[in-house]
Amino acid sequence: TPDRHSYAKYNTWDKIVAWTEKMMHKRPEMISRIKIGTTVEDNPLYVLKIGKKDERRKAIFMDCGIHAREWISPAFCQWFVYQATKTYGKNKIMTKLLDRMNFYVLPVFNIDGYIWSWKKNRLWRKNRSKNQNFKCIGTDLNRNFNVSWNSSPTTQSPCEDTYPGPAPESEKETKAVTDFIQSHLKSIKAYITVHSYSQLLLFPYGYTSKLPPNNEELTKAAKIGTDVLSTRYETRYIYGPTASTIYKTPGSSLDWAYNLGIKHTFAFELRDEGRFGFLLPESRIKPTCKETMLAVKFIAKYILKHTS
Amino acid sequence: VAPVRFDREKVFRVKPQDENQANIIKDLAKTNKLDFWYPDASHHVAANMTVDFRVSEKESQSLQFALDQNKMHYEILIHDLQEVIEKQFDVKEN
Repeated sequence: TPDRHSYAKYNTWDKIVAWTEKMMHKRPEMISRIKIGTTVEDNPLYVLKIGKKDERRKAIFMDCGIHAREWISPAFCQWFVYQATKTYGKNKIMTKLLDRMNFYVLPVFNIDGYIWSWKKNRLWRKNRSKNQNFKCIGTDLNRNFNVSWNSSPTTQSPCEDTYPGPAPESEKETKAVTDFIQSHLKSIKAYITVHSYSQLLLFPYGYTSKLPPNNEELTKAAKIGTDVLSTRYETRYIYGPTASTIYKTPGSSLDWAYNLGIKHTFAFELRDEGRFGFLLPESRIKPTCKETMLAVKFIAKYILKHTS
Repeated sequence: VAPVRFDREKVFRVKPQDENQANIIKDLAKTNKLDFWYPDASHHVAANMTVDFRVSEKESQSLQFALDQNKMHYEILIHDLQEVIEKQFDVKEN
């Protein structure tokens, strides 16, 4: 039926909400839904907890859809939840992971922006908060985190696509995520944020060219992660610290989580390399998700083994 | 508010060879409405970086003229954005 959720297609926010309910009811022993807050336009921010009830086990927090137009990102988070529940008990690695750790998955971070990109402007990026005394709408949620916030003065104007907001964590969405991660900090051992496009696997720092203390370890993990990813379809990913691999980005969730104490944080920039950009055709959703799944499972296995 | 359409809008890919060409792109961003796809914003543009940006049909001709005049290498990744937006839904219902 046309309004049914599909992992092979891009789904509207309404379909995604219905999907979260369906998954909860289908696998109540493995999936629970946590409302961590609401967006500027009062949409519910849902995190799906995948794994056993015990909250003391190691966990990985993964968010998708922080930038509205990057539609392949929420598609991956939905695919991840589907595959985790479908292959538990069948796939050795996934079974081992879910027997020992939990995943907190935020399928869409920037819900208001995502809805806007469906209904009004496919290329919208920011959230939909109003900016006092300005006509321009929205804050770039991935510049709104309290880490070297607004250190690049060139983005003062709310009309800029990378406007960091009037203050760090000024946005309800950012605050909801930082509150949740801080309240689960004892168990969260890794943070993964999923974007597109460019085929990159990045790690801290973005706000400075300085290397993180465990740069060598993150480099090794990212290298193996991209190697594993490419085993499926030979998709080539580049990996490295954000600032030197792409450019300096202040106020990002990746650096904030790292500085909070989560010493394994990664950002995926999924397919493609620009042929379609943000408009990746639906026919490429599944291969993109399948190859990315390999990398995320590797990272999770690495975390399980190498964190206390 | 009617949904925004992107008829005949284009996405350019430019590779500034040096700081001078990078500054030309930054200047063009001041006088044209460029939506930067990569990097996220014009102030990140640097020499030897792959730069992708969207531009309206109206501004694309003058933009191409400016790039040609400055002997800057570029390619047009997407010639009609609205067409590509509509084509992304290429999977039939299950």
